Amino acid sequence: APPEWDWRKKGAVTEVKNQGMCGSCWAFSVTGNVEGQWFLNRGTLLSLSEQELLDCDKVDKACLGGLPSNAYAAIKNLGGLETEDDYGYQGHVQTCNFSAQMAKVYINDSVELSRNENKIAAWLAQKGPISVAINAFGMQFYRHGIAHPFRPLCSPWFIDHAVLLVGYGNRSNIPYWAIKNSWGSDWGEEGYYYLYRGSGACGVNTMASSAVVN
Amino acid sequence: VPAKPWADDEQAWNLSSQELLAPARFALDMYNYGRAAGTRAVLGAVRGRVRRAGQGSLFSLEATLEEPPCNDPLVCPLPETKKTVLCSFEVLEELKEHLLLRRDCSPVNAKVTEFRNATFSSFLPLLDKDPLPQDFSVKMAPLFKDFMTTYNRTYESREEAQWRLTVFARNMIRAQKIQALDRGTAQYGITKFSDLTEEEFHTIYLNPLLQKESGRKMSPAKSINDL
Repeated sequence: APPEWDWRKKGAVTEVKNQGMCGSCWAFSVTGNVEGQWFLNRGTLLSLSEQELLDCDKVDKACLGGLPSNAYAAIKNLGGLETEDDYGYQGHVQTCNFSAQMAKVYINDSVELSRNENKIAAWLAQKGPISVAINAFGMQFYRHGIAHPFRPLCSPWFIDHAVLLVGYGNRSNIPYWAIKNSWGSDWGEEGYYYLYRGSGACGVNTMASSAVVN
Repeated sequence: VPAKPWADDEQAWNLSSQELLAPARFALDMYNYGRAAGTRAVLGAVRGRVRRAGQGSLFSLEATLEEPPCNDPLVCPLPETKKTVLCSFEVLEELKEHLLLRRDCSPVNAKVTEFRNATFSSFLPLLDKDPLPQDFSVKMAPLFKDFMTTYNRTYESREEAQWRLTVFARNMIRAQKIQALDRGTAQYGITKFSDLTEEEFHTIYLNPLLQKESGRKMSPAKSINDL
C-alpha cells in the first residue's frame, strides 16, 4: 500500500452528515461506501439517501441499529439508491417511499475484506472508502488527535458503531486511520475521527466491507 | 444473557453466586494485591450484573469487604478497628482471562448510606454513582454555561438543568480518565454529548446490533495483488 492515502483529496467523499438522535450509523457507513464506489466506477460523486435504508430495508432496525451486510442486500434487492436530495434524511423511520425510477445508483454485490490492516489499506488505496465497525469507547468525549485506547477498554468484542474509512497516514510517526463519522461536523476534527492504525484498535479491522459496482 | 445495555432495575443485579465467583474472587485478589497474610480484606456481600458479547463478558460488581483490625504503624498511622468497605468493581472476562477495569471503594458509614438511599434515590433517579463533591459541581458551572451557549442547549426546568450539570460534571471526570488511558495523541473533553449519561449516549447514538448479529454472509474481496 502507498504510505498514505486520502480519498477526500480525490473527490470521492461527500460532506460529513449528521444521524441525529437515531442509531442509524450503519446506513451512513454504507451510503458513504456506495458514494465512493459509484464515484470510482462511474466518475460522479452523488450524496445518497440513508432515509431510504431506514424506511425500506426491512431486515435492519432503522434507528435501533442495523448491519452493513444487510443494507447492501437491501440496496441490491430494492434496485438502487435515490439521492439525498430526492429522499431526504428525517432521522426517524417512515413509510417506505422508494421509487425505482428515481434511483440514481445501483450495486451488483458486496464483499467482506481481510482483517489484515495492511491489506485493508492497500484495498482502500486502490478501490475506495471502506465501511467498518468499531467499539466507540471514548468517542462521546473525543475532540481531536489520534485515539489509541488501551485494548481491554476498547475491546473488539464490543463493537457498537459503524463508520467509513476514507484514508490513512502518519502524524509525527504515529500511524492512523482517517474515519468519517456521522455525528455532524461540530464533533471531532470537523466530523472526522482519527484512530491508531496497525493494532486492530477498537476492532477497526473486524467488519470491513464494501459494495461492488461493476 | 443477550448483549443489551445495563438494565437499571433490581433483578439485573442478581447474577447467581456461581457466575459471580470468578470475577469477584479476581477483584478481591487485586484489592489485596501485595498485602501480607493476616492483613487482607475478606469478601462480605456481593452482587453483580453482566454484559456479554462474543467471548467477552463485562461484570459490574458491588461488594462489601471486611478489613481486619490494623495495629501496624507502617500500614495505618493510628490503630484501626475492623471496618467495612463498600466497593464497586468492573471486571472484563475475555477468553478465561480477567482484567480489572475499575475499582471504586469507600468506607461504609451506616449513616451516610441511609442518607444516600433516602435522599438521592428520590430526586436523581439516574444518578448511578456517589454524589459529586458539592464544590466540584459549583466549579463546573461556568464551563457548563459555556457548553450550553456553544451547543445552544436549553432545558425544560431548573431541576433538569441541575441534573444535566451533575451529568456534565461527572462526564468531565470520565473524559479525564479516558484521557489518562489513551496511548495516542487524542484529546478528550467537552463535546456536544457532554450532558448525556453513558446510558443515554449508548442508547441514542450507538448500534448494539453490530455485536449481536452477524448479518448476511458476504463473499471475500480479492486482495489487491490478486486484482
